[in-house]
Amino acid sequence: AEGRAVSFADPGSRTRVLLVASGKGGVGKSSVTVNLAISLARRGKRVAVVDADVWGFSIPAMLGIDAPPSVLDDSMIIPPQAHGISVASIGFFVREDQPVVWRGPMLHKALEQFLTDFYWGEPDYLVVDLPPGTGDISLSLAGFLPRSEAYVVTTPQPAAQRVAQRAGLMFQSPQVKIPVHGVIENMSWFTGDDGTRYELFGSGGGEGLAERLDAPLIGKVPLVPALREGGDVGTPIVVTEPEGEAAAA
Amino acid sequence: AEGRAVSFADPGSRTRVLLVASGKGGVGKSSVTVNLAISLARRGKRVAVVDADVWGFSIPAMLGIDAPPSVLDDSMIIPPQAHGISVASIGFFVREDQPVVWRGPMLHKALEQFLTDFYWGEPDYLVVDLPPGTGDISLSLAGFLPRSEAYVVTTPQPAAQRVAQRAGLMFQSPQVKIPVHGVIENMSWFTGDDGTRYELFGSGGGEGLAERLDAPLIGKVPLVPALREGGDVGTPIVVTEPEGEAAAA
Ligand SMILES: Nc1ncnc2c1ncn2[C@@H]1O[C@H](COP(=O)(O)OP(=O)(O)O)[C@@H](O)[C@H]1O
Ligand SMILES: Nc1ncnc2c1ncn2[C@@H]1O[C@H](COP(=O)(O)OP(=O)(O)O)[C@@H](O)[C@H]1O
Repeated sequence: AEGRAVSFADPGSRTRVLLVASGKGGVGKSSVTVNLAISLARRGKRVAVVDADVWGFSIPAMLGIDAPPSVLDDSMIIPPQAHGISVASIGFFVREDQPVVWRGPMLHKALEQFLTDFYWGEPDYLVVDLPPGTGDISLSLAGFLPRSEAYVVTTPQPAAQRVAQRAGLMFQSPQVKIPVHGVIENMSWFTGDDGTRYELFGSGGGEGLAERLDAPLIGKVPLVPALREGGDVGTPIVVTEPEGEAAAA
Repeated sequence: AEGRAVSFADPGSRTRVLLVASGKGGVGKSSVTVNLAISLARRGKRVAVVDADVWGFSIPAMLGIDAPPSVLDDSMIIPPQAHGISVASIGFFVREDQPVVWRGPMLHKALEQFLTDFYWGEPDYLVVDLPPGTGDISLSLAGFLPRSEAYVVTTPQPAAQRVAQRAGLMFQSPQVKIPVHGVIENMSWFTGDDGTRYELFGSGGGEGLAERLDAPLIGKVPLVPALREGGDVGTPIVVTEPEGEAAAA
């Protein structure tokens, strides 16, 4: 509700806040968010996920959550859990095929409610999946969660890196000032049935992005059709625990 | 400039306005926009393209345009041309690696300028690449260009279709009322060196989306690494002239 404090913004909060972002859509932000959250939960951490991609919300389906959250006395909402992770998403409040046709101010309010009206307790990690781009939602979140650390996802091609990097540069801008702790390259290669390795989307985007943002390249994830299948039916698989990714977080 | 009329909105305008959209980013909207625009130009049509993906602008780089537009007397801008297409993009006004960190109202103004301050003449087609999602920009454009017809792009997996369809449902909503004339499925299959055909992203998304939006599936485009390479270096290739795509438009 308006005016209620965001617990994660409190300097004394023990929760580490990870923003998973990219200037470019379709690079695997949601998949990386789910992958990272599950890896952390498997290490015994208490993990909360906020699906802030309000137009492209996909986390509930990826985690196989189809029951809405339960509401306590009129204003506190208990986030549903799956695979050891608590989740908030706009997908709980609109039907799967209902477009969220909202302008900036409505979005800002919805995000505020995720952060203040959901009962989170004090998780070890809050992982937030941002929408693509550098518009209203990313700006509002940076305001609500000033203690965040950002991770930027790209695919290997230069065209994707050029767009993905804009989210990193926004975080590093004087208006936003959120540190970029790492870069993840996704769909780095595909291995065919005969063992041939295809760089479908080229190479070098991860390294280029890491250099441009002066942040470590903490993982390269191959294109694994089973990962896509898992996401389609709500039973996510964890691809190669990118040594750096969960460990770095 | 504010208040100047948008010529394409005039009921007497001869220009057909095609909006290329998707609820989901990274499905190939920009590639389809470029592919369609070049196919039309090769048939002798006069084609204008507006890159309205203000956060993920990529059209100038895909077309190899690196010279900014020239400005006539103080307010009329001549759009640069490449491959027989005139182009407007936010990419002309910001550096490639500078994030456009704007909220809704600023975006609305920038789009209005593309449509009123650029000297377009009267092209046969105006093709507009929309940002992913169903937020401010899509709403503003629908208001500026009420005579539009929409084309929705998806990749084959159910998770992508569920998100891609939201743009189509927004167009068909009573607030927006723009007809969806067709669906395009992209990255439908990849053929390895040994001829094995891989459905990396599954199948059925195109058909499902066409059924859900009650619109024809006008093309399926394979994942062709040369298309990606062309986009990276500014020499676009036209993939399989999807029989329906250019013909339908
Ligand atoms: N490494 C991967 N291997 C196979 N499929 C992937 C991989 N990463 C993402 N995908 C698939 O690609 C699509 C786009 O990924 P998604 O996480 O939705 O991207 P974003 O959140 O950036 O839009 C999804 O259908 C997802 O299942
Ligand atoms: N059919 C295709 N074959 C190979 N690469 C493709 C194809 N369609 C798109 N791509 C590549 O995938 C990436 C995403 O495409 P893009 O057109 O930028 O998507 P969007 O505009 O939906 O974000 C680009 O690097 C592009 O070159």
